[in-house]
Amino acid sequence: SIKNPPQNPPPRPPVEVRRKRV
Amino acid sequence: GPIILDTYRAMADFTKTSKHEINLRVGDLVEIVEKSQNGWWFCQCDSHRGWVPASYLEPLDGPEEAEEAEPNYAGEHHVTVKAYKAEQGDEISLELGETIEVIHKLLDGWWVIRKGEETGYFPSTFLQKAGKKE
Repeated sequence: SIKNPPQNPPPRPPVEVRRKRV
Repeated sequence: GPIILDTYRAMADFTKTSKHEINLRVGDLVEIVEKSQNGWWFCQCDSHRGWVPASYLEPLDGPEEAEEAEPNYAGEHHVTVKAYKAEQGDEISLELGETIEVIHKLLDGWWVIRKGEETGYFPSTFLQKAGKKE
């Protein structure tokens, strides 16, 4: 069964991902 | 009929921080079971199932961020349900119970908010729509 999502904020997008999105 | 789940590809390695999350390696293909607004998506990868950060994933087909909502510069009032101290320069620090305006709801769970003259990223999991009871 699906538990509730974690209540802590997910990590910010990693640097390599941010570069790709620019 | 069978339920067809969206397939996404991991863009970066992710190491789980709790038992309800799963690890990702670059290039892993995962099927998304549920997209939570707070930026955690429930997915399955081989025999593993658990939560991963949406920002680490890109859709296998179709344009990126196809489901991303447009910014709403008028803003939507929300109240902080938990304090958060900014860890990066583009984030904003807020105490519990502050009213702010949400300008852009991003799928990765980090929303662009406005408080007075200041704008920055804030975790959506610590926000609640103004006027709503917990």
